[in-house]
Amino acid sequence: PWQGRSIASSKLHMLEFSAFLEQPQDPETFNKHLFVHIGQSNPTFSDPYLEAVDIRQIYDKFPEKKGGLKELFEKGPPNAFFLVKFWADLSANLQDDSSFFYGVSSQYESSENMIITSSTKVCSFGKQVVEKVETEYARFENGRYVFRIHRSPLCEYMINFIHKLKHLPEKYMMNSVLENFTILQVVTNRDTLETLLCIAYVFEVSTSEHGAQHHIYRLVKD
Amino acid sequence: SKQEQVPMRKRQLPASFWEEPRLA
Repeated sequence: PWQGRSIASSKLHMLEFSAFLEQPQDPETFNKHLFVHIGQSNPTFSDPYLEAVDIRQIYDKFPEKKGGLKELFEKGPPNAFFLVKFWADLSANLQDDSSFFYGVSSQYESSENMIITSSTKVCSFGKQVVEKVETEYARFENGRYVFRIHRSPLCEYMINFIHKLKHLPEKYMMNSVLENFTILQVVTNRDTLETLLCIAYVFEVSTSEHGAQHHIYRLVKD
Repeated sequence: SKQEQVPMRKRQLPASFWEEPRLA
């Protein structure tokens, strides 16, 4: 049931995604603040399919040259492409403190045993500014293969970006900066180079009292 | 070289794209 209702292709299903800040309170406890979060969902066949977005509406927000979003989509498979609109929670009190940990964790599952590569490109005005590439091996758990990218440290560029964003006095100013800030994550099978998931992330600042929010869309080309 | 981009508000996107969910 998750196909078409969550971030899942026929080969790989994203279970969870979060970018967070851990602030130690005392030697034994810490506060965890989630900037963005996609939690575990258990869709059923009665749930509606994700809404679709025409991928051409967002091409220019992501790298357009060789290996860009257009080329990736043309290569397919089309059911591996998603757009996530995040409303990020920037309500945390950020101080420059080396004991703070900024991280990203994500989890995936598959019925296939494989080695995955996750490329995460941060883009400004559609141009890549930094890229992180991670390789994960599968663990067989409860009848399926699980991949965990656990507490991957956020890069210096992103930490500075969050701090600068936080310093802007008004939310509309933050949203104006975020209009030209995007992230493209591409998960591939390391050995076959097949695209397993391609997720385009776009952002606004949350105005909710309930923290980070998101909408997920299927990317299509009619 | 920054290209002049069409603002997101002027693109064909679902209405939900601009509606922050209010989930607890």
